[in-house]
Amino acid sequence: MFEARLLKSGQLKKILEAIKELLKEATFDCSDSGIQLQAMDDAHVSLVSMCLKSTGFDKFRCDRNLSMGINLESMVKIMKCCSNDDIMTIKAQDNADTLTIMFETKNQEKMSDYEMKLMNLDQEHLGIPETNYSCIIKMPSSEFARICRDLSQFGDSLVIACTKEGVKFSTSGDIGSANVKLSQTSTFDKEEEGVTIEMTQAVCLTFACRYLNLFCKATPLSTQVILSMSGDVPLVVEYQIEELGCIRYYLAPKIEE
Amino acid sequence: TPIQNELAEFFALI
Repeated sequence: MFEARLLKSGQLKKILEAIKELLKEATFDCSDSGIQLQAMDDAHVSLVSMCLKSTGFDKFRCDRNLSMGINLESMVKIMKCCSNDDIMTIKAQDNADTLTIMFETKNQEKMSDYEMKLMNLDQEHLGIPETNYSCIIKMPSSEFARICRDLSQFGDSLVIACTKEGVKFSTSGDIGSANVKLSQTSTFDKEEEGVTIEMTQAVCLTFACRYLNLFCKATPLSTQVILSMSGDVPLVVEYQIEELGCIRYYLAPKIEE
Repeated sequence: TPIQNELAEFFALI
């Protein structure tokens, strides 16, 4: 038996918004420690890794490990049927081929339930090695989304260059070129408003704007984003979900021919 | 123009 109760269904709505354009379907692996998901996009260029801790749920019960293949488009349809502050419960029997999703309003005057068919999906897991990244940039998630959106107007590729002075985002295309430089914030009122850089070695890598913009769909989940980079390895774009867990996106760099 | 790599170039399939 698997059962998880979340006090704000809006959190799961935002999570689905953050992954539904990269993944059509995904396997949710449930265990007593929580729910995990790891899946690559169709082109095998990026990977979504999500972890929701059991302690982040109001109630969480998972008697046996369970892998649920979920069509994300179907789940988005169901999540459209609730309000952000509805309480939701997801439930499945062991070896079940359906998942039950229930919503209740806070005053419990409206209760609804939906049953969704589960799928058998081929799982292709990647072993992601522990990496000591050369540059770890923490910045406001809204600023990162703004930069990706603005610069993708000019070119398909974004160069991210990190030095101890700051981080520079650059692109170029038919109409010209664009650069945005961010320096480390010297003073800030709230930690999430600042830009901080931990660096052991300068790094400069090129990434596809299209994917970066898709990762930015996670912006509503967190005020901060963490970019981790090392030479010639995939970029990690991480959004912490308050009290619940995190979503990490990995993106393979583009390399000069 | 730089070419796009796949993730499997960096991480092993398990």
